[in-house]
Amino acid sequence: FVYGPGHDEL
Amino acid sequence: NLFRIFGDLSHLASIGILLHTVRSTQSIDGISFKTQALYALVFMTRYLDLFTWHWVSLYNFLMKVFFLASSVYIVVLLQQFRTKNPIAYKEMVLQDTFKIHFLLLGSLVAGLCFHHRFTLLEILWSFSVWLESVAILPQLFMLSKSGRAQSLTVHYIFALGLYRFLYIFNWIWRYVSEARVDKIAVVAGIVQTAMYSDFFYIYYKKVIRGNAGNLP
Repeated sequence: FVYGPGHDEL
Repeated sequence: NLFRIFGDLSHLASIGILLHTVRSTQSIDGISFKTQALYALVFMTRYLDLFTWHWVSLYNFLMKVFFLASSVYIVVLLQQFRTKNPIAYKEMVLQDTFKIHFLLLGSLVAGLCFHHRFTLLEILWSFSVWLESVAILPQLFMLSKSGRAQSLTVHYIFALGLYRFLYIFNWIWRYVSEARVDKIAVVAGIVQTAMYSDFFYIYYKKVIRGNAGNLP
């Protein structure tokens, strides 16, 4: 379960 | 995933619709300058990672550059009407009366309260996400005040709303397939989609069922 900034979305 | 791609494409389409119509009809009737300026600010504060070494993909990079450039271009295009068509510009300013400092202040507070890390980039990223969720309000306010919807603004807002709607399914998809969730983006995204839900109902009545009615 990954929570947090991937910021790979626009 | 498909939801995300179609969401992004719908976002692209909304900008395309706006740019094409303004350029081809030379009319800005019904467009909120404030909403467009807020979107430019949203992308300026969100895509600062373009200037860091945070690389996602070529797709991601090109889309960011496009959204950044196009949002600034729209603001410049609208500003040109100040001299090109002062009457139309003045009419827009007179109708565009939503008090955006509440939105800016609220987003700043939300950004300071809810963020992934207490760094300038992360706080600005969070600020941009919250601001995007409410940036359409001046436009919706203008529509409801004038009581008539230009086909331009109606299709534009529909495409934007569709983009947010598809992103919610994208998050559900990612939660299931990648076990990944970004709480800030999800909560703000739901807020944003809720803002549009009333508009979707009007769009359904007006466009799909063909009622040439007014906005309540």
